[in-house]
Amino acid sequence: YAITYNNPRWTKTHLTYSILNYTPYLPRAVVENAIERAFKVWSDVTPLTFERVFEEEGDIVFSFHRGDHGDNNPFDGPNYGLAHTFPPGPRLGGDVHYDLDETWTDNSENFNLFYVTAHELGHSLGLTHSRDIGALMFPSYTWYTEDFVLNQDDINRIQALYGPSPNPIQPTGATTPHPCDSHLTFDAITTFRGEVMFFKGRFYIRVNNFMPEAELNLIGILWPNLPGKLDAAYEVSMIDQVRYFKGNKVWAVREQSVLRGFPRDIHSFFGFPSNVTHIDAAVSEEETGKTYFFVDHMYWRYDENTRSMDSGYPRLTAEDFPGINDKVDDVFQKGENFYFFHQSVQHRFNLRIRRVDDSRDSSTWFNC
Amino acid sequence: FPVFQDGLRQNVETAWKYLEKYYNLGKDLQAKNVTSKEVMAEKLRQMQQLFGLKVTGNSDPETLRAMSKPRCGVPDVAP
Repeated sequence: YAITYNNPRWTKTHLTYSILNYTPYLPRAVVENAIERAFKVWSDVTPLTFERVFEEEGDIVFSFHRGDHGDNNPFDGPNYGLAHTFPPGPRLGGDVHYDLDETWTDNSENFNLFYVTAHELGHSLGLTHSRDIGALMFPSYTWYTEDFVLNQDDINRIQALYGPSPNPIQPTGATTPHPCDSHLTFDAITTFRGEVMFFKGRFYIRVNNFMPEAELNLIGILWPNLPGKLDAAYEVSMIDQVRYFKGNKVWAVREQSVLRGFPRDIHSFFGFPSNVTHIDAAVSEEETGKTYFFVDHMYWRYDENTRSMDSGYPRLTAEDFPGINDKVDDVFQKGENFYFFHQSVQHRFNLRIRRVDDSRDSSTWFNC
Repeated sequence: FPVFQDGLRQNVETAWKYLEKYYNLGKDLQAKNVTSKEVMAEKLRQMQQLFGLKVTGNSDPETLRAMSKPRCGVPDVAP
């Protein structure tokens, strides 16, 4: 694992910390809470414990600085450089410096103090940056959402230094999907302005004809207001909208914005009965404006032109889509085909002859 | 030198400052008996690999975009 040069680490497991000063953008209690929560991120997965001290300087000192602050690493005003930290050691070692000129927040606005602190504490404990784009220790600030989960890469690396947590139940972290993993499954798939986008956890994998390799990135980079772990997605190309589903909520997106008034519940927006609590997969047939919603082994049909549910539904999926016998996890349209996904297998359903004419593993889209 | 291919002096400066700040460009130039072009291209490749970008050794638009994202700077271990 990539650990700071010479692998500096703390030789004791109980560390102290002190807070030298504060940002003017947040109440003191909020700063203190953010720092406490950031410590918990690491103490949950290691034997390390942390205690705040008031009368003396802690092993780890938190402070906010503007510009040149005498450590040969001057800050640069708003944006760009946000914070830096020294590897474990005496005096300056382990200390966390924040740029006083940043707007620090306790929400998803830039820049979330808890998220940056959790990252910086990784350095305080001896970690360097990670190559895993989903890791907390990835070097650039990506996006912060309330459902923060430490990545398995971060856990593996910190445990390589300090060992596992003494808790009987070992924590597991989120993992970053690898497009060429033949066992990869997806939360949702949709077309998006001629491209195909696959969703998994907090990530999207984007495929377009002009790029030889699939692009992997965080959903939050494109749509900060969308949640991770989506259930389904589909594009209504005639109105240039993509709709995302999670639980009984739907988000409508155009370009990089969630449209005003969303999320809404699927019952009032589409007219689903109240016993439908989620959507497994959805696709809108471009030529007819008919949208198919798959839930368990049934499907509903919705008319995008009249904005109403067609009568006579739900119907059994296998009856009207011969060959699609399993629950549909994801589906999208390309040309005259619907591509149905179940676990890591995809079935190509030809809309003209109304049958499955090919089945393959799901990673064929990524030029592996 | 690839960095100059775009002809944008500002891009070169952006890349230079970034690599100086996060990849010890200046220090490695002093320490190694190689040209600045070689060191800079090597640092660019390291940076591109880390960020999952196409590894070209050039300061292409994707690389410059990644460089302009807010990030954390880890001070080196030297006193």
